[in-house]
Amino acid sequence: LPISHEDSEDIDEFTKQDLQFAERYLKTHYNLHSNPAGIMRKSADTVASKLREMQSFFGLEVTGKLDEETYELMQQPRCGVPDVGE
Amino acid sequence: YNFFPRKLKWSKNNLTYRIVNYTPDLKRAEVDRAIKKAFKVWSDVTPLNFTRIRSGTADIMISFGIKEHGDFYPFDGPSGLLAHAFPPGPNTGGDAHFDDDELWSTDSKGYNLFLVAAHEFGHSLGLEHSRDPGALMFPVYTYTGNTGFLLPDDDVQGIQELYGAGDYDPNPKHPKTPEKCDANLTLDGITDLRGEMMIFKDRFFWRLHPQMVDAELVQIKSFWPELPSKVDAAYENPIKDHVFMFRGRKFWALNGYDIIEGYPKKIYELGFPKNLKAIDGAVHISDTGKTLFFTGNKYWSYDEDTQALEKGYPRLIEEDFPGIGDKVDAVYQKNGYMYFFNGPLQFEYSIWSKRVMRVLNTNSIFWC
Repeated sequence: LPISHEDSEDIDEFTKQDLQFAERYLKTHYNLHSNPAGIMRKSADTVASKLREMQSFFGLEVTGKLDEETYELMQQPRCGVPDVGE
Repeated sequence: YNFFPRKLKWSKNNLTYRIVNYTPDLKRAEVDRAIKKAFKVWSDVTPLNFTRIRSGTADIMISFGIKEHGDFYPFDGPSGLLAHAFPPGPNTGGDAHFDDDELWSTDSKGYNLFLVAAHEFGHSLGLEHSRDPGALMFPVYTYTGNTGFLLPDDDVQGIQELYGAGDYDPNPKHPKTPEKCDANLTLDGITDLRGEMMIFKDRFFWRLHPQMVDAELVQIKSFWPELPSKVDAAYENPIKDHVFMFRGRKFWALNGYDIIEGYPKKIYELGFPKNLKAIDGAVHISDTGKTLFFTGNKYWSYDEDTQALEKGYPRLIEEDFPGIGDKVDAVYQKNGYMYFFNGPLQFEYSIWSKRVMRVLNTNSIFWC
């Protein structure tokens, strides 16, 4: 996942599990597709665009990068229906 | 508000529902009541009627399940996904499923079944998730209290676009989410919190970060579930790293997300007269270590060191702060200026020269 490189602390904060969690979140609620091997080999732009979509939906700062605020929101309890009908 | 693609909706107004099974967290009667009340949220504002059936296939089948529960959209254990529902249609269309790995409750102890069900039935009727953080159809769970629940205006507009309005709405006052650039915007309170500014309005506040142009709108309850849904005034004491919030005769001290033990307290414990009903505005002046409290047309000065109201107060606002009017909705200080909010106007008041320097619109705090 694209993570913020502006602040090196951000990079340290997200573990592999955190990134997998964020990936699952985008798959569940933002229709993010992985390739048949199940690895996110598609360009990071796709993930970034889904992150941007999510950040825009929730009125967060739209960066396309995983930051603390976006990750916090992903962890909040919520409805399982995707935010994008498509 | 949003709709599902192709604007899916029921082609009839009389719909049936069936509660297929129950959660062990609640009595059956409690589940029945929560579900019935959740449907009423929608039937009150539309011509839709909901009838419960106890056998056979209903339009909306309601069930509790865990993990993979038969629809290939598995739940995920405690927290995370709470429930989901299908848009109107045959077979699974309209059905609502609740994750039984959650703790369901009729209050705020667990996830409130009524609130979650009302949200899910919005999907069952054709509403998609809303971007409005005040809407019932916003995807993130926030406990808002289930007594006297009022369906937010955004949801009413959405559902009425699908089905029209009903004959009689018993609660026609549907709360609107405030818009920051509204020319008539008024505010409830303003405080700093660790470098961010928090601007309170109704059950919301805007978070304004100094490096961000756009403010983020958040429900007070989603940040601090124990606080009341609306505040009268707020201020930060940066030395103590505490934020104080006032509502009616009570006030709370917060350290970040946490309410400090021993709160809420009563405002008379600060030294105010017992008959004082509320604080309108509060501001801490770092240079003097004093906090000013505004109540009606008067203000008080509180010494944070001695933790006592200063002698000689209250004084009239109009006498000591000429030009800002005779009441204060909200106030903050920055760079030697105090910014007083009174209705849709904001007064920039120089602490040094003791006069109003500029009059601005309230919404200019958001660069509108």
